[in-house]
Amino acid sequence: MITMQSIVKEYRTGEVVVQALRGVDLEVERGELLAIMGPSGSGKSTLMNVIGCLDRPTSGQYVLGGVDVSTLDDNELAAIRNRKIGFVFQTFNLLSRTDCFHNVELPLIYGGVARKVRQERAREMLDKVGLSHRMRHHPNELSGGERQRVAIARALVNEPQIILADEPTGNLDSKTGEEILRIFRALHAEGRTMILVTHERYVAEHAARIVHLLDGTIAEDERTSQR
Amino acid sequence: MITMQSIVKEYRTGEVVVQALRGVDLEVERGELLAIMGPSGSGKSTLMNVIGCLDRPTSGQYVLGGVDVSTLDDNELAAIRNRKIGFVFQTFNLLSRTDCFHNVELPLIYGGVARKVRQERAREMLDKVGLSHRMRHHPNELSGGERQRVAIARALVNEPQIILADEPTGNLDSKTGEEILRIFRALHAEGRTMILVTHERYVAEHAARIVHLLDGTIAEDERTSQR
Ligand SMILES: Nc1ncnc2c1ncn2[C@@H]1O[C@H](COP(=O)(O)OP(=O)(O)OP(=O)(O)O)[C@@H](O)[C@H]1O
Ligand SMILES: Nc1ncnc2c1ncn2[C@@H]1O[C@H](COP(=O)(O)OP(=O)(O)OP(=O)(O)O)[C@@H](O)[C@H]1O
Ligand SMILES: [Mg+2]
Ligand SMILES: [Mg+2]
Repeated sequence: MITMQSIVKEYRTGEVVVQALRGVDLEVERGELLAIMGPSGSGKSTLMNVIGCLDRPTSGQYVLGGVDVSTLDDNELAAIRNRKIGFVFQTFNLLSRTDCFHNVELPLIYGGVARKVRQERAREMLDKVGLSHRMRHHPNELSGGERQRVAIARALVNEPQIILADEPTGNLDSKTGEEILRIFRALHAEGRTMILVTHERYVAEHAARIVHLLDGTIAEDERTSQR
Repeated sequence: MITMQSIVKEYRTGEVVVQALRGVDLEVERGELLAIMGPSGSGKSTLMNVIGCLDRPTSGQYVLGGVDVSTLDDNELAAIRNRKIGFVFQTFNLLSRTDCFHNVELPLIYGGVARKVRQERAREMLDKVGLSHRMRHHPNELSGGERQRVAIARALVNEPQIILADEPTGNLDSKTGEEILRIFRALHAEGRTMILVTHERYVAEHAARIVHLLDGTIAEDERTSQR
């Protein structure tokens, strides 16, 4: 599903070049559930942004579902992102000017889903993450963990083939975090490919494989006992 | 130091009234280290905003350092916030238009500290949180956990009497999180009053007392063995 070879990502800040990824080789099978861990600043979000076709690598090969993404233009990458990939951002990235319901409905509008069906699915997804009582709130009228759950609902509402979640439980107490992980596991059990970035061990232990990133490269690729 | 009685905080969203705090009674001694835990949406950040004089309660009494804060006007509250309270926000609240160094220096500029001293202290604080190599980066050129550490550096640079930290390790791996907690503990050991909101048990266990919030009230006030 995902084949990456010698992926490098550099950022330029003024005169300084920061190498966030220094040659990453990663192979992820279709239907796999993978966790990525590593210290703050080690390159996890940068790697997720490249996997999710949100950012192009500076060099290296990335083949997604048999297609070499370097051959795709921006429109084609956007089409892949909208249809095949659900992305839960570390910074949520919700639209502040509209309410939760509309934020979750948005991917279905882009996907051209009929109004009645998409409203039903948005409502169901918000209910699943425990926020039906906050549907009409705007993001700035919510707690940190509630915003995070809206971002999760929005990423999953399209039932995408590939789910990329960057620190999805960072603002959640462990009970709410476990409820969210149950949703992820159910979606994974239906055959989806899932990659979770986390710094919390109880989250990573849901995965059969944990990739440890250190300073822009993979330091360890740990196979845990199958959960 | 902090005496709260029957604190209620209501938010109005359209027609709906949300009672984020439903009668909180809380007493915190000078020099105490307290953790606040509770489910997502239980009112932790709202309580911290009232304690930190960022938000006024809808009703109830709040006496801070012997002063009834309801008798203070906005300028007096701002003066208390700037001089006595260091606040680490759950959403960081950094200035995006300037670099890390200037973000950390800002409280010292408000405090009227001389240029040479404040630049020395800002540099030292950024070094303490492990970010001297990112001093000239703007917040959007940093990782999530790096932004969180800049927000921590900014809250502590004034060496305030009271430190309020809302989920300070939510985006940090446990090793970086422990490094941050060492900074908090050292500041606490010098006699500061400190309140940490967290959903991570390893953070709460640094405190001798854990207050459990549930649905806007205190469900439990747990004294743990002194660490
Ligand atoms: N500006 C607002 N307008 C309306 N409701 C609000 C507002 N801010 C917060 N709320 C509601 O008040 C309740 C408490 O919010 P608060 O941010 O204090 O929770 P929290 O315990 O910090 O949660 P988390 O752990 O998710 O950060 C939440 O249910 C939230 O929806
Ligand atoms: N736009 C940018 N410009 C310059 N440097 C950047 C930029 N974005 C990230 N970086 C740097 O690249 C490195 C990797 O960042 P990344 O966000 O991938 O880390 P991370 O592993 O997700 O960290 P965290 O756990 O703190 O979220 C960091 O040191 C960061 O400072
Ligand atoms: Mg990150
Ligand atoms: Mg909060």
